[in-house]
Amino acid sequence: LLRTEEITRFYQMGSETVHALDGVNFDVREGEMVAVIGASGSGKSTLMNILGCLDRPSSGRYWLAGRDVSKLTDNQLATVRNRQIGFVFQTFNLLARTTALENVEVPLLYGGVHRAKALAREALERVGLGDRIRHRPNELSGGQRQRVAIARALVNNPSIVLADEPTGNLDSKTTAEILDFFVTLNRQGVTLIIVTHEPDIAARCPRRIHMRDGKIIDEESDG
Amino acid sequence: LLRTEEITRFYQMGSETVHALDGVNFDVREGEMVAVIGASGSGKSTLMNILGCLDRPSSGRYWLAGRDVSKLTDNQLATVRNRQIGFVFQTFNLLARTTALENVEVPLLYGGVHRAKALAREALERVGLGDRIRHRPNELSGGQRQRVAIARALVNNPSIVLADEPTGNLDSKTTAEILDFFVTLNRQGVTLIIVTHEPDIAARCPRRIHMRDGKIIDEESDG
Ligand SMILES: Nc1ncnc2c1ncn2[C@@H]1O[C@H](COP(=O)(O)OP(=O)(O)OP(=O)(O)O)[C@@H](O)[C@H]1O
Ligand SMILES: Nc1ncnc2c1ncn2[C@@H]1O[C@H](COP(=O)(O)OP(=O)(O)OP(=O)(O)O)[C@@H](O)[C@H]1O
Ligand SMILES: [Mg+2]
Ligand SMILES: [Mg+2]
Repeated sequence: LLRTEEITRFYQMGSETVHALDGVNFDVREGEMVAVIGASGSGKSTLMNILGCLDRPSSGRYWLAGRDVSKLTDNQLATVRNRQIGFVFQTFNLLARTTALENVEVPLLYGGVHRAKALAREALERVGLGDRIRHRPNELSGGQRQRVAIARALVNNPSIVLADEPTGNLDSKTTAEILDFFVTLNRQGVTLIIVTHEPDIAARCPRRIHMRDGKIIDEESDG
Repeated sequence: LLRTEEITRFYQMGSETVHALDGVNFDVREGEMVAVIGASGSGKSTLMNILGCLDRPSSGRYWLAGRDVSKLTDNQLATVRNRQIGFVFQTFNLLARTTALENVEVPLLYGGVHRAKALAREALERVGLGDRIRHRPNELSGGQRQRVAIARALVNNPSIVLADEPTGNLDSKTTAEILDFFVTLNRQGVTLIIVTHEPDIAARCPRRIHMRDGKIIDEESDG
């Protein structure tokens, strides 16, 4: 479903080059649930942004559902992002001047979906924020903002969920609830890739990828 | 050193009132290392903002080093914040258009300290970012930004460190390094209050406060 071949991503900083990704070959089949683990700065978010069609690699290729992503127009990419992929950002990326409800509605309005308000409300209730729908991000706690970002990623029923450290600001009980939610989605056929520093989450993913210095250095699978 | 009496903090949302803090009585002696634990939305950041003189309570009183904080002018509060308190924000709050080095320099320049650049550089090296000093926040990973926020909070050698979930975006190795760093500071006499969801960090704090629904509901101490 997702396949990368020798992906690199570098940044030129004056005379220095930062190699955020340094030759990544990564295959994910439909219906898998994969954890991505690695030290701070090892390239996890950079990889996720490329998989989520939010960034293009400096070199190498990426096929999503059989299509070479470098051949898609910006409009086609935007449609793929809206219809197929739900992305939970490490820094949430919420719109500051709109409510939680309106933030979660955005992907639905963009996709021309009816009943956007009702669906957005349900998504917020599912992450425990039914009583916070009219709050704006600066009227929410850190973990509440993180949950709005999760609700927004899932509201369009995407077939692929890319979650970049979705529980870093959550207590263990809420983390367990979100994890159960992800496992349920996976059983319904959703493909999940989760960047995480939390051992509990990594342990529930049947496959775990380890990154260091922009490369995949190790991989383990259960069964 | 820090003492609160019946602190409340509420927000009026139309016809509803959100009770972020609902009667908090909290005492911290000089040199303590206290963990604050509780569910997402239970009031931890709100309490930290009041302890850090970044917010005023709706009612109740707060004494810092024997002075009633409600009697201080804005200028006096700003001086207290700059000289005595180092605050690590849950959402980092870095200046977007300046480098990591400049971000960490800010408290020193504000306090009129010489050698600000050299001290800022050392602080960044201590959190493992010596090779990222010229990067701006959007050129840093999530965990790197979090470490810049930590470095900035510590660069002025404050006697009180208030850290709001300082390791949520860090891998376990980096988390352990930051924790050792905090323990070392504590042994040098710094008073630390750390909001955390991580059991390892809570376990290293000799005292742990549990919050729920804007109240302190439990407390445990070792020895
Ligand atoms: N400006 C505001 N207006 C209205 N409600 C607010 C505002 N700021 C915070 N709240 C509410 O106050 C409660 C406490 O918020 P706080 O940020 O202290 O929680 P927290 O314990 O730090 O949570 P987390 O672990 O998720 O960071 C939350 O339920 C939040 O929705
Ligand atoms: N725009 C940029 N310019 C320069 N360097 C960058 C830029 N964006 C990221 N980097 C660097 O690329 C490396 C990888 O960043 P990335 O965000 O992928 O790390 P990460 O594995 O997600 O880390 P974390 O666990 O801390 O979130 C980092 O060392 C970072 O400093
Ligand atoms: Mg990251
Ligand atoms: Mg908080």
